Amino acid sequence: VHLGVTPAILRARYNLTAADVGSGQNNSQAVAQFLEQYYHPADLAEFMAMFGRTFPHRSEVDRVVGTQGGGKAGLEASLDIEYIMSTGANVSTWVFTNPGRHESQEPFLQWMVLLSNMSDLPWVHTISYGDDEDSLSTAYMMRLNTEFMKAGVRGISLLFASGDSGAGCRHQGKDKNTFRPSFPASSPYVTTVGGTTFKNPFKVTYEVTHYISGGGFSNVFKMPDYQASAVEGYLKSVTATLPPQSYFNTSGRAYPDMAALSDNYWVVSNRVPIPWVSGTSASTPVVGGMLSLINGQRLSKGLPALGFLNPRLYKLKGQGLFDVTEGCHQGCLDEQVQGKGFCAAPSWDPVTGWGTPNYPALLAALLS
Amino acid sequence: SGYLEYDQDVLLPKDWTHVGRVDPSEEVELTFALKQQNLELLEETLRLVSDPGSAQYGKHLSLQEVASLVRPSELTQKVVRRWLQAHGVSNCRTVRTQDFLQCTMTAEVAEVLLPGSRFHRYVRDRRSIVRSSAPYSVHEEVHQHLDFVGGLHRVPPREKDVRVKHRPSKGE
Repeated sequence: VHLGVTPAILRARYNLTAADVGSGQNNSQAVAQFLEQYYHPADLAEFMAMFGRTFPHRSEVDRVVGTQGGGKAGLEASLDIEYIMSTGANVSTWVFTNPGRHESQEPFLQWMVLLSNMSDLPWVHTISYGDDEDSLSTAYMMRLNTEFMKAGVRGISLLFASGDSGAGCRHQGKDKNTFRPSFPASSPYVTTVGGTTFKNPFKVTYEVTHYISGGGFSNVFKMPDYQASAVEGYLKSVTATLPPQSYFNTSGRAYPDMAALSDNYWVVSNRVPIPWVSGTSASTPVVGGMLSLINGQRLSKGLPALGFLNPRLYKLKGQGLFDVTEGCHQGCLDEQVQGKGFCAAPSWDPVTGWGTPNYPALLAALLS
Repeated sequence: SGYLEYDQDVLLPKDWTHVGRVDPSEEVELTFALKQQNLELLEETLRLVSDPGSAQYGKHLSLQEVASLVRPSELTQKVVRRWLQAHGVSNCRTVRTQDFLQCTMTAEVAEVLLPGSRFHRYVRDRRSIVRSSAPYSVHEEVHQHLDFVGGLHRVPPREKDVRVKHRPSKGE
């Protein structure tokens, strides 16, 4: 029995032993924060003192790129840094802090520009921010997609949270709704992470869909080749539970790609342990930390970093992952879909992707 | 002139409160995304280095190699710089891939440079930002050399993907 998700619970569920930590060599990971969302070193130290006793870990960030401000810590920043350093334990960790200090700066764009200007970067970056696709211009999204390609071709893995609104909902007039995809989650050149919850919230059980887990189909980016077969398989196998086709674009980039627990986390923020924190903001650094461990193993064997993971992930067809097959995420609250978006199913689905990491099996699959 | 981002939502989220027009002499910082080259080759290279079935798998590029691939053409760089200089905009810095230019100028100059733009100040939680309340356009001479201009419309969401509940949730 447990009272919420802590590093020990995550490590138990995903089969990380105390020996599964970074060796500290030539490997690093990062989280990006925007708009004066700061982590506090004291929160991280307290979190690790409370929850990090069962595995070797670091309690300090190695590098802050940007301005680390004072004032209150942000919950988002606290969560991201505490959990990427819990699964990616003992891995050198950076924080990119992009406060957008100039009144006309766009912090997300500043971060993207920064990546184009730094030759040495961590191999894994996790980002927990996103916007509705329909709130952004196509030109902007296409260009940022190119920036993600630039990072991927350098061997950098970019992980984005899939969002916390399930399939989302956009009202397009009287009695006409459609699902509402999120960007950058919908970019074909990032790895998007959805969310799950324990079947029994007080035990380490198998995982089911977390109803908030963002997922669906892009209206901007076409479906990349690497996922066509998986998505086609899903659409053919679940015809009975699919929402009406007017709600989504079956030829668009489908997401998420994988998932992890996203519910009932403990976070220390402003020196206060806070229970029941949830969101794909939690699952994304958790997956990022594990990919960092795998990168560490690969680098120690003289192999290159994983880089853009999706082509390889989809070729694994779920190998190394726990398939999540129960539950649906939320969608439009109308008569046609009655609040329901897509439902999880065996193999890939647009709620939890291929599933959640079984670390030793995923490591074995990605070490070859 | 023409619009680079004709479909950009220019309305700020409701939690930002409008304060008023900015003084014409106040500085704004804009990011110009210059058109890159060889994007098809970039995409193909990414496919090859990311596909475990490819002989190129894992052969990642350095930042310098990426820069060589995507760097905007001489013409693009020249046209954009000339356009900026013609408006007295000289306080600019570029990046190693040379595909972004970040420039500082007064709001008055920015509104002439980008016809249609109207800079206003907005506040939320004691934080102040400057954004344009109307879509911007660019002169036809530079239209084909730019992807978009940053610093006019977009604000990051507030803790979009994290929430604290009042009780634990049950499994499905």
